[in-house]
Formats: sequence, C-alpha cells, structure tokens
Amino acid sequence: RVRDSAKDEL
Amino acid sequence: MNIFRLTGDLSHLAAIIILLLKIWKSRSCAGISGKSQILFAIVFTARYLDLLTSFISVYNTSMKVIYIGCAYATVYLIYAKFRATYDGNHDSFRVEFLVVPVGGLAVLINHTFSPLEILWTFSIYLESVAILPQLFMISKTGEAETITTHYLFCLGMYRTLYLFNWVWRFYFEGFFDMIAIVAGLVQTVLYCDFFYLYVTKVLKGKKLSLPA
Repeated sequence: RVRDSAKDEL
Repeated sequence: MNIFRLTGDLSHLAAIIILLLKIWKSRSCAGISGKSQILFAIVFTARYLDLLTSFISVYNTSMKVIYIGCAYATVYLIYAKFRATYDGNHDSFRVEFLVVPVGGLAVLINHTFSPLEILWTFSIYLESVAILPQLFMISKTGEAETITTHYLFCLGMYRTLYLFNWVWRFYFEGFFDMIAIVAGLVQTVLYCDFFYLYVTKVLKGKKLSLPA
C-alpha cells in the first residue's frame, strides 16, 4: 500500500 | 533511501540541534516561539507512535528518538528553565485555529480510518502549519537573530528536500503519498517569503528585519 512505504520516512 | 531524503533528514536534525544549542548556550529563548515548539513536539509524538509497534531500521528508530527527545527538551528549556526569557507577548498566535481545523481535516481526509493512521495524518497536516506561530512572532517583533534565521532555513530546506525525495521515489519506485506531498508543498510555500529574505539579507551579512 502507498501508506506503508511512507512509514519508512521520518 | 536517496540523497534528497538523507540531506533532508540531516537538515532537519541540524535545525533541531541549532535551536537547542542556541537556547542552551545563550541561556535565552528570546525571539523563539514556544507555541511552534509545542506544535513540533505534538507532531513528533503523533507521528512516531509506531516506535512502539514496528522497527524499520536503526537509522529510523534513532532519528525518531532524537527528534522527540530534542523537541521536548526544547519545550522544557523555553517553558521551564529559561521561562524568564520567553517573550510571551509576541508569541501570541492562536494555535487553536491551527490544531482544530487540522484535527478535523485528519479525520475527514486520510488513507485509512484507524487511530494510528489518523494520528499520522494529523501530524503531517499539523507539521505543515506548525511554523506559523514562529513566522508570526518574527513579523510582530520585526526582526530575528541570525542564528534563528539559520534554524528556520534548515527547517524549511528539510521539507523542500523531501519534495525532491518524493519526485525521486515516484520516478524510481512508483511510490507517492498524496497527503504527505500536498502538506509538504503547503509547508514549503509558507517558507518562501522567509527564504527570499534569508537569501537577499542574511546571506549578505545583513540582519533579518521587517518590513523588508
């Protein structure tokens, strides 16, 4: 999902 | 990880450290908006709750811990240790006009209607406007210490670099997060006026004073 990979950002 | 995200994170870290050292060494928070620092502490708290639920990397976890630690340390220095130097009269931005609409928006527009997701969205929206009390304070006092302008420049550059990071990730990874991108654009736009003054004044050795 788009969101999960954004999770690796600070 | 790409160069834009790395330099963005380092710029953000530099800003946080510059501010903390400025207050600690000068033993004064004159010209600093305590309200903005409280908003940043809220932003980090709401966004980094996943510290408790997921581990991504040593870098990710350590940076989050440093950000949260420094944010609360800065708020502590402003409102407790060096409270006497806090300029409450000029730090008069009505933050409730930011927190309430941002909170409502986070509940209405998000990727998933779950507590962690809504808190993350809230922190993204709040971060985009969290600097307003600080910019408002500078417009009221009509000036800013040079060290404060360096802090603001690094802080503004961090999200600007993140915009390039998202272009990079869209092009190479097909990844994009519309909520983060739109909020990041708003956040960067809010710094444009300051960036102009920083480049035309501070970089020429002048003091940053308003009206321009």
